[in-house]
Amino acid sequence: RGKNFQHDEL
Amino acid sequence: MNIFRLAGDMTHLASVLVLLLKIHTIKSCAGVSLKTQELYALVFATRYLDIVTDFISVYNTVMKLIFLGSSFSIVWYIRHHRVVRRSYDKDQDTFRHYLLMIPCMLLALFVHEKFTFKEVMWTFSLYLEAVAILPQLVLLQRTRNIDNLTGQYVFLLGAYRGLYIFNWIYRYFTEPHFVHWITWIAGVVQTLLYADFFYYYFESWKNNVRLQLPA
Repeated sequence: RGKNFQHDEL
Repeated sequence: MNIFRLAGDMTHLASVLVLLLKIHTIKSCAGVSLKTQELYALVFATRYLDIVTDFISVYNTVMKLIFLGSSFSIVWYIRHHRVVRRSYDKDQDTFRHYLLMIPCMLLALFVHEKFTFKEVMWTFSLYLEAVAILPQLVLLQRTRNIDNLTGQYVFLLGAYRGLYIFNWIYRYFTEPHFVHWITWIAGVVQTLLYADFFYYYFESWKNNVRLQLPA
């Protein structure tokens, strides 16, 4: 995705 | 989301529920390290800074609130609840956990993915979580008879990050560009620290004897 990597894990 | 990560999150949730159950119902925190609980509260506080800025999913936000709420309430129970705090053995829980925070913060300042406040704090939370169990493991070695709930708590807490390792392997092979060495190495180190506990935990379960860690 364009957005900088989001931390999608807990 | 994949089955390994969901299983990991549920195992993690189970560990905090087991601990809350123990402390809230029998009003005792015998064998529980306050230091480890304080470190975990700090881990969640520094890892979930993005809870207000980045919305990932309802599940993600709800779980973050649960982990933040449970870790801080466990610290409150052990420190301030008039009955529970009497069962806290501060003479045994002597690990200098402040000495764990400093190298983790220094390492985060040098080894991170992006030099921003949130990213450095997030990386700090990864390094800190890897060693957060140490005061608890030291306390277990000093506590002669470990009660079942405390043993189950530590087991579930160690198992959750082990399941996350399978999640990272799965994501590495299914998602392009999913490479996060820092997370992976911290997670493997964290799981390895439980290795001897897992060994004695299974031995006690197999031989149906009380769990005891050699001093």
